[in-house]
Amino acid sequence: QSPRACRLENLRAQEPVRRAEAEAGFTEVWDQDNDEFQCAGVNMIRHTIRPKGLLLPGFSNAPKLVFVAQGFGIRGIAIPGCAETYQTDLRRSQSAGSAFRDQHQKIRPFREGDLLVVPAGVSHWMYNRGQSDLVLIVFADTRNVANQIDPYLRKFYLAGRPEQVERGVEEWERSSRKGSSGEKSGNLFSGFADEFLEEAFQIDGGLVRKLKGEDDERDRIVQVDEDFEVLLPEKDEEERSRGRYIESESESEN
Amino acid sequence: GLEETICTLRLKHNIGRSERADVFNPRGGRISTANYHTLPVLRQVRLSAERGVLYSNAMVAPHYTVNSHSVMYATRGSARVQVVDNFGQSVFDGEVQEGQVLMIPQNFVVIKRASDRGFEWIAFKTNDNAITNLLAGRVSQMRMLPLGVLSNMYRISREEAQRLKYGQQEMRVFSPGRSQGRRE
Repeated sequence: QSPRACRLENLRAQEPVRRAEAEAGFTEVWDQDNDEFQCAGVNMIRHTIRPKGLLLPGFSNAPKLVFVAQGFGIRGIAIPGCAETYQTDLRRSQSAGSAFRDQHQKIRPFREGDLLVVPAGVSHWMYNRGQSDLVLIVFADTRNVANQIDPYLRKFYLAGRPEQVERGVEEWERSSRKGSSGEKSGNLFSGFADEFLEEAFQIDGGLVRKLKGEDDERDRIVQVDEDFEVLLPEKDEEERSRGRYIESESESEN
Repeated sequence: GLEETICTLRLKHNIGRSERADVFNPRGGRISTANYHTLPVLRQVRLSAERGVLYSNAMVAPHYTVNSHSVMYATRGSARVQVVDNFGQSVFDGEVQEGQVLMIPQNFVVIKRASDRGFEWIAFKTNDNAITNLLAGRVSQMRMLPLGVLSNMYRISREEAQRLKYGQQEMRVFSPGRSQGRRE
């Protein structure tokens, strides 16, 4: 895109221009086409996630900094090439008669006041574990060297059918003229042929439809009904007491 | 010191030889990469490349390049290729034949499956350390997510989440699969 001169004679304090409602919260975005934002090559988003709300996994073309303005929760970042270092305790799950074993990458807790980093192209999810709303202020650097596309934030979701509110007003109006404004987009699997996904994941057609979110109207923040199970180290005190238990238990072992 | 450094820089690296493949599946094919680690001069030009060979009806896992665009030139055979954008819309769904070029933008997700004749390509990438992120298979985004997150993401049972996460055992290059068998 050809660069245009920055018009910085009159700066304005700005409010979000759009809001996308979701099952367990809402997302507000500032206008990407705004002169000041375009000049600096940045974009701002605010997520409000209700208790037991899950911000669906996705990745974007620009690195982001996230400030936790309120609440606390956990998040997972899927860093390519890194191992799934959190694993089920096999002995415990067998003795509990559980058929499920799991392993995944590190889960990171966060709380009010934390600044979180999300590298470009790396997918992440966030979950509100608290009793109050979780408020996240997201800054995206769209002119960062890591972004090689245009200076607009593009979010690629792995699930759900999120509305692409990140796009600027100009693009919004363009799509509005085509009659698609406000329509739900699909997640990134929705554009692929069923047979490709069946083969790639070795799953049946029913599961492919769920992967593509065909009957799913949920936006980017979804409500978690059942207990949200992830592998997470216990708090220090519990860990210490459990450590003593393991120590005494293994005294007779080689 | 130029004659000891710049003048003696290695300016070539073979990525076509099968025995040097970085990824290899005897039923699926192979992929080799040249980046600044394997050819340091690429750091100066900020480019890298990938050579791929897919055997008959084999498939490359759904993937995207984290930090670069990819320009793929088909050197032999043909493949059905699908590319999906951030709206979840298919922006390319078609056959790529020998001699054709397809540009795949950064972060756009791509799947390719070779025809009966197989498929070979060279992809040029606009980053000296292009990183590929896989969405299915033994080392992929799905494997990195907890079962609890998967079942809530897709509103599926824990059993289904386990199938989705652990169903595909291969990595990056997949052997001709179930749907291929069904077609036959």
